[in-house]
Amino acid sequence: MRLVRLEIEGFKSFGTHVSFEIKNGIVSIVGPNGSGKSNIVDAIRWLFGERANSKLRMSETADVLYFGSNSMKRAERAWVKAVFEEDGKEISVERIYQSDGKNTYLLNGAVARLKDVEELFFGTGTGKDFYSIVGQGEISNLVNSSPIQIKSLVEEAA
Amino acid sequence: MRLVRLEIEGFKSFGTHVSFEIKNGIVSIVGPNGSGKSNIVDAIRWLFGERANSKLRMSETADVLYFGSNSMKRAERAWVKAVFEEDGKEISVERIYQSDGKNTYLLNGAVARLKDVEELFFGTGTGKDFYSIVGQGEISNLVNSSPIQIKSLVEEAA
Amino acid sequence: ARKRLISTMELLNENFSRMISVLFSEGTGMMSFTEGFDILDAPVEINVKLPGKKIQKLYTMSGGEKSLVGIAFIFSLLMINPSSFYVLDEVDAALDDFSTQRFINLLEEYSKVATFIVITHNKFIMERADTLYGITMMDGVSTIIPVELSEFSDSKVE
Amino acid sequence: ARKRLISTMELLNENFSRMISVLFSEGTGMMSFTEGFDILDAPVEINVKLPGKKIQKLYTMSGGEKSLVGIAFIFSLLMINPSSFYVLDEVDAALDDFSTQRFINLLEEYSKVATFIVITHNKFIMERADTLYGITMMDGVSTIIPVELSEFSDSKVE
Ligand SMILES: Nc1ncnc2c1ncn2[C@@H]1O[C@H](COP(=O)(O)OP(=O)(O)OP(=O)(O)O)[C@@H](O)[C@H]1O
Ligand SMILES: Nc1ncnc2c1ncn2[C@@H]1O[C@H](COP(=O)(O)OP(=O)(O)OP(=O)(O)O)[C@@H](O)[C@H]1O
Ligand SMILES: [Mg+2]
Ligand SMILES: [Mg+2]
Repeated sequence: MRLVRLEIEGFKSFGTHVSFEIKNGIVSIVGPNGSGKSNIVDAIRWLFGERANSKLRMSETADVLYFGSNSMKRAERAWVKAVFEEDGKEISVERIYQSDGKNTYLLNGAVARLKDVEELFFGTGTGKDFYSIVGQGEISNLVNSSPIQIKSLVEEAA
Repeated sequence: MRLVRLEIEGFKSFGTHVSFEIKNGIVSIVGPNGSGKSNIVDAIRWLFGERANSKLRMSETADVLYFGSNSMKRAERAWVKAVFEEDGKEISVERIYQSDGKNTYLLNGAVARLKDVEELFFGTGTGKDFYSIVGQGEISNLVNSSPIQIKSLVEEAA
Repeated sequence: ARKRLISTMELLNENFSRMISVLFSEGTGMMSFTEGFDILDAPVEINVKLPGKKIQKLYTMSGGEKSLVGIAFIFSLLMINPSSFYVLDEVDAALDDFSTQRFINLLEEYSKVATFIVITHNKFIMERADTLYGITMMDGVSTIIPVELSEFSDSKVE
Repeated sequence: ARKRLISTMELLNENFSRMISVLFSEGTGMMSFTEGFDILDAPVEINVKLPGKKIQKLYTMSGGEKSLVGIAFIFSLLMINPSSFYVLDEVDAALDDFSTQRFINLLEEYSKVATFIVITHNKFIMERADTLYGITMMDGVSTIIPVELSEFSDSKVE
């Protein structure tokens, strides 16, 4: 399974639609301080069901909605979509948050539960807590974590 | 009052004597990862009486002693000295830790208590908790601290 | 005490808003006592509005933005309660090239009235130093080595 | 389950010690179950010995050394339990030029079998990207801008 595309709209500072084509190899994202790079990492964690506001640098669930600026009003919904490819077939996962508080997950366009998303990706090395997503400032956490915490990372990999 | 010299011997990775002449302006310290730069910051905090091992990246007080290598044996004592200049006179502060656990402070060469050191430097903007020492990774702490913590920094400055 | 605290806060707020506009080019910053408290007990609030954005909650700021606010705070206090020396250990780690340049400009401006000990891996900062110390680890012992600035152009700090 | 855990650990230890010797040039690393526990309950210990130094306690490591150990761990797991994509948000922030180069070499080697999304301010890393996305904030909204690599040579990422 390989990630091939990531789309965001209305999530945090991404007030307008953006789409990233992800090719194999090294995809580098660059830009000035505060331009929105780490918000992309938050978008990926949120898509896979991250509930802890502290891991998403938020204090309430509505913080995901683009809060508007001089030229644009606040977003009505936050939407993140990731498209994977496996054996030539495409698999898409989406999450939508609306300003009325409703959360929706979609698998290949059809409404699904978070549980379905987690089951589909189980064992593929993809998920909000997987070792493969390292947020800003987190790379030295491993060395600071306890032997018990390290054990659970290893178990996941077994 | 101005810092003019810093000397270290036997403290952490400084197994042999080093001396830094500190001129006015920008003094930059550079070097590869793990070469001992942040140990200099620990030495300054320790000199001014820092007791919290967590702030000095230690787990026991004896961790201050140079622990030896292939070519040198463990240090018998850790010694840090700072020399200041005020109105043409020199003022020196030293701290010594010996492997028997004994801690000694010296002011201008004479044995003193930590209280004497703290009183001498009170109001000069020098001390282990003063805003002027920013350790590695600490610059964003201000933004993460509570309004109460910020207040106490401001009070110190008043 | 009350009068002094109020005048310190006024001065601090003035300095802080100037520093923010220098470091964020057009941003506005404000420090004030929380409303509804007696000054002596009141916590201190920090508000920052960045160019093009709405007033933002500090916890949504990016890594680089938080570092810049921390730097603004240090320099705001410097003018009110100067210290005999400043130690800044890799405060530039999260900064992009633009932000680093603004930080350097600030360092240079204030290096006429203060002593800064700056630990960094950034060549642009090293180049502006009045004094440059190289540290290296030889056989487990930290020692000082002379550093030629020309060495940095091929960035091999050994 | 017990057999699988033992063989996973053996493989992980092998990978980890190879990664440490690549990232620290001659260092040795080891991961193992804590003695005296049943494998299923046993915590996992990490031991690292750096060139010229004694076996060191992880908490005494420097900022850059901790980041390198974290990177070594990620790449060790990559071979045992590959993920559909990796996100690394400024993992190079604390690294000096040498360490950064070794990290880049590792990225390039494994980019043939994995997809890495690397957020960075470091020009040397940007130059090695197969795909480069620029992000900028225009009037409070994050948008994608095309980036020409030649822009980096004068390092003005706007
Ligand atoms: N809901 C939201 N609506 C609009 N903007 C938001 C929202 N949440 C966060 N932001 C903005 O996003 C910015 C932070 O973005 P991010 O952390 O992704 O920056 P970055 O590119 O990673 O920067 P750095 O290089 O400093 O790490 C903040 O300035 C904040 O104002
Ligand atoms: N008591 C001690 N005796 C000998 N060496 C020590 C002692 N305590 C710490 N060290 C060594 O000091 C090194 C860390 O030094 P320090 O944190 O100052 O590095 P640094 O130059 O700041 O590196 P970075 O650029 O990665 O931040 C560690 O490798 C550790 O082994
Ligand atoms: Mg970021
Ligand atoms: Mg350091």
